[in-house]
Amino acid sequence: MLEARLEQADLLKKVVDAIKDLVQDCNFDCNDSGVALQAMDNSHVALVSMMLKAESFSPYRCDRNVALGVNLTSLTKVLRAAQNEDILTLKAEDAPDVLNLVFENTDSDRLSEYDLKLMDIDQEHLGIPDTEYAATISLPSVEFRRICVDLMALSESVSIETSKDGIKFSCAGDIGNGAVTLRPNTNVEKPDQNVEIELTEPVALTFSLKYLVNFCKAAGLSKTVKLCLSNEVPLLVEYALAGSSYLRFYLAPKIGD
Amino acid sequence: AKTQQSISSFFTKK
Repeated sequence: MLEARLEQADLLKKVVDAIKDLVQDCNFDCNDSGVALQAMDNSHVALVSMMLKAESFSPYRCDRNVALGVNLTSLTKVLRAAQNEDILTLKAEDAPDVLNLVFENTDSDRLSEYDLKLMDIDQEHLGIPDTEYAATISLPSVEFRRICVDLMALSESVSIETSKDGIKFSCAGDIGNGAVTLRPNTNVEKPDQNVEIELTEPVALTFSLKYLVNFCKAAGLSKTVKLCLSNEVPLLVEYALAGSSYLRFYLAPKIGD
Repeated sequence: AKTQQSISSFFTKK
């Protein structure tokens, strides 16, 4: 059986909220290392990869590998019943029809129990190669969100260019052009505000802003976001979570003249 | 114009 207890329901609520507009039905693959999810969006342009490691739960028990096929809209309805600070426990049998969710508020002695019906989801899994990216940029997640939202007002696409001097986001649209350049910057007192750039070679790529704005719904999960780029491969947008868990988004580039 | 690539063309099917 599976039994996984999260100190704060907030984490799962935010993860599901960040991905539910991108993917609708997906498997939560549970094994002894944790709970993983991998799903492409309907257009097969983006891929979501989430890993909640066993260490993020306390306790965590998973006797047999189990795939929990969940409709995220339905899961959202159930999670709405959990307060952010509630202790959340996920439970399932070895061949489950339902996922049992328990929300506890120890202060008020409230215990809520929900059963979510599961589905059989035949999902193709993609092998994601370990990539040595040419550019890795770490920046405040709210800054990245602001840039994407601002540029989307002008254009569908953004060019991202990185050099040792900085990272430049630029777009061209019907009403005009826009560009935002961030230079590396270190703030000792507020490390969350740092912009860090590691570069082995310059990169220039174009991406759909609609997807990037969608990824930015995860900004509440982490104060910083990491962008990993190499020419002509998908962009990796990573939000690191506590206990080496993560929420990653991969976005295929736009290629051509 | 640039063409949107598909993510599955970059990653191998398991």
